[in-house]
Amino acid sequence: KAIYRHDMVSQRTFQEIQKEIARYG
Amino acid sequence: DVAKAIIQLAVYGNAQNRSYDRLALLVDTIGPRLSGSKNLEMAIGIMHQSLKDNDLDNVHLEPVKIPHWERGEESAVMLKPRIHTMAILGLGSSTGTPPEGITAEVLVVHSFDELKIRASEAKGKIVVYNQAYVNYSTTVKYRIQGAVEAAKVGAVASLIRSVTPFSIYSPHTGIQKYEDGVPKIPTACITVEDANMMSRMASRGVKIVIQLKMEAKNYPDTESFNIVAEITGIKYPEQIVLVSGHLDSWDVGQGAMDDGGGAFISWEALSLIRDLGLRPKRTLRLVLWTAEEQGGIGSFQYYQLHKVNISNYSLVMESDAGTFLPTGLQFTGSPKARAIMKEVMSLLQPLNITQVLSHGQGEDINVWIQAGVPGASLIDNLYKYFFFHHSHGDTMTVMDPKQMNVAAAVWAVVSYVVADMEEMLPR
Repeated sequence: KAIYRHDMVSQRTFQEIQKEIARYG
Repeated sequence: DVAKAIIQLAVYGNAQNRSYDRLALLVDTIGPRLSGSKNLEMAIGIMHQSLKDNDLDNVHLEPVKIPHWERGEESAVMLKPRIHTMAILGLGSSTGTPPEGITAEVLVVHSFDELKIRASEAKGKIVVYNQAYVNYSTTVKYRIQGAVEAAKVGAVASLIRSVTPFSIYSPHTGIQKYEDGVPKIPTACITVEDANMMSRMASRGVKIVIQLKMEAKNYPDTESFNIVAEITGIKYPEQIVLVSGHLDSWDVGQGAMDDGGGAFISWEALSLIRDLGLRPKRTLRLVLWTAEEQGGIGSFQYYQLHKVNISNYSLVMESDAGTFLPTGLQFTGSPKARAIMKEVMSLLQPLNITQVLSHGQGEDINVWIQAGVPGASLIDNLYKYFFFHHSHGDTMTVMDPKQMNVAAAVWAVVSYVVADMEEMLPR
């Protein structure tokens, strides 16, 4: 199910999300 | 390098000008698409088939009830101090005049405050508002409430200066609202030029008389549809990124800019992703709204039907402020979500469109945003947008295929990446 909902805390650090997004570029 | 692939295809590749060409075909064929009109009905039918032909998933129509107002023939002729036929556009949901029209003296005011001060002079008159243009969101209240405020002081009709920063004798229509318990008087927009002229005449003490004829009529609500098409998510299909624009328009020009452009770059975003064979983790849902111009009527009924699933909406997007060259993305959401969106927009560096501004909004998505869902909209040259907004100038001639290519690329990159990231945007 969804990893992150507004009532849950993100499982990942911002740096991890940054890296993830960078891979789309 | 998904972002580059989308940009390449949309701006330099085979999909160049596709959104423009598709839009031109529809609005040249159908013309403008007023809520409750046959034109809108036909446009919905055409779009429904086109989306199925485009091999999108789950293409379907969701029935809604929408207002049905018809303009009919209308005219305004200044009889005194001289004969002058004025360009007007009745305002949406206005009542009509008796067949012989309303002939009355004019009271020119420049603000609601001035109208209150001069209330005793308004009885039996046509109130003309020559309000200064500040910006659209501030000044539009005159168009929306002008008739009600005038009726409260006994006026028989109201004529509102068009809400636009620039005019070449072009009336700009739009919705207006009556109030329970206040007489419903006919109301129409006039040109900036005529409003200014009557203001000068009145300041010289000249008596102005106008004959106003309007066949406008409100009919019972009628059935219409929001159109839905998707690219189903492959990992979290129940989670959604909503990409949208509205298919209806006012009965002026071709309804190309407002909001044909927004509707067609939204379709283009899914087409680009489909062409590249991409399938995001979450569902990308395209919605073409109906009856936005009457106050987000179709979209509110979509919200009522789907709000039970609100926690699965990662982002809602609407393009309804023009598809000229975008200067950035307007965004409403938490600081964390904004930081993520800045990363997403950095992928558009090749187009030099990386700004994330505030005020992500749209008549059709605001209800979701107010309920806590992150929201995004495109920002472009709004000054130019309001030149043509709700006027006969809203035609394909103001649209630029190259600019639409870029707007579609931005829309596709943002919607795809947010739909494919491992986590939903934080609230």
